[in-house]
Amino acid sequence: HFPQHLKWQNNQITFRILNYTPDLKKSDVDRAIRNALNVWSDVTPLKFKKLYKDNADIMISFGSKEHGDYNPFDGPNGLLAHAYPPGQGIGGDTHFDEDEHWTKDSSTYNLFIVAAHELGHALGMSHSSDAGALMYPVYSYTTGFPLSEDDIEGIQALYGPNPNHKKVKPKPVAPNKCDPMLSFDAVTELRGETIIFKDSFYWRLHPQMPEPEQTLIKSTWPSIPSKVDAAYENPEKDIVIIFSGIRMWALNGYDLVDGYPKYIHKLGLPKTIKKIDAAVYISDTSKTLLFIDEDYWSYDEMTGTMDSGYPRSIESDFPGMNDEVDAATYHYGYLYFFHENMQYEYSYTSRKVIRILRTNSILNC
Amino acid sequence: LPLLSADKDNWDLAEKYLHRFYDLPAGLQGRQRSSGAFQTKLKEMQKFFKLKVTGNLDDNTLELMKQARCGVPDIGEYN
Repeated sequence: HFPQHLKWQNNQITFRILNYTPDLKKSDVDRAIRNALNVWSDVTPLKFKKLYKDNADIMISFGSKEHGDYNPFDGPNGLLAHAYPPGQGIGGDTHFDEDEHWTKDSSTYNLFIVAAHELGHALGMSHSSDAGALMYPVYSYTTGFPLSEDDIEGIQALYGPNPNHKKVKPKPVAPNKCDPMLSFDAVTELRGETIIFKDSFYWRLHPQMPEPEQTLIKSTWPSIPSKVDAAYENPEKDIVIIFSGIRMWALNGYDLVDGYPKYIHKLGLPKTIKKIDAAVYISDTSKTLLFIDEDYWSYDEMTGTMDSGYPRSIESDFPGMNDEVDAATYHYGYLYFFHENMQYEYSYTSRKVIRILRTNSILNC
Repeated sequence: LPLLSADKDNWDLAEKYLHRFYDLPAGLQGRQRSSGAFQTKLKEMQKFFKLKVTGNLDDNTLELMKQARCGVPDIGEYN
């Protein structure tokens, strides 16, 4: 909240859209603003009435650079918008930077997402430090209901719950990288960086950046599911394969490769297989190992076929690794197996596990 | 030593960011930038974003300052 927990004194709040961005149809702007207000009325007793003249509580406008409130915007990117806490005059007013490109899809910047955030301010919400919250200061695209537990608790502390008890499914809380029990869903390399998937988020590890950067999967790759089972990079082809359930996606950087998603059985896996636990590309042999329950398969990337004589038992071929694998990655002759909150460093040369670490030691914890 | 131009740009960006979002007094000069006020505000920002609280303008902190965001301050009175 803002200091003194500023809020509107009644639950009937008026709003008026003073002008429109040329980036979208007028009806798209109307819809984005109405949907953004609905997000907050879904979880509170608040009702929003649209006015077409005179003064409204929340006056919405698009402007660039200095736009009349001595709080100038800064051109494309950087500052996207701002809004004032509840109160008379400028209180509640919401301004969008016309120098941005406003959209209604995952390209930057989605007007509905920014409007839902700014209207949160107009109702009395301040910023959240939870990366999964709508009120987090940094823009990130998301699909589905945008409010997290943190957002809902905050707005209901000001106005109470929706009396009709409309059920909403809050967005997930971002996983804590230093939780000692942290496990991974999937790990892959991506053009020299390491991408670690967990729930609907991923961490990006860059060799020169000591701190991993956490982002919502959907805000970077809107076309892949919010839950990743396994992933691997084939650097020769400069693609990353993402597995979720019985489907797989191919990414070239941040773009989806045409023709995907495909079924994992295209790789030569039997139809009985419903999910891949972990995948890793071994550059020395150009083979991709696919781990499923207690077994693994070997896929020849050169011929595009599954090697014969598989599946084989993980335990017999990787002594010391007697658990199922959540995620796997390969660096300079070492295979790293992640299982629950432990990480097993397996040496190809000495053909055994030589070190066991905590899973999140890779996240600088 | 005179800051390299890239460093100076980064310092300017950081100072503007902390002024706008963390209420850092405007117009700090040269040496003042590694002053108490600048460092205190930088640590406040790093703490808010769950970065490593170093008080130094490291890559992670700079990277975050360059991301598109809302214009409302992250702390304190917003008048």
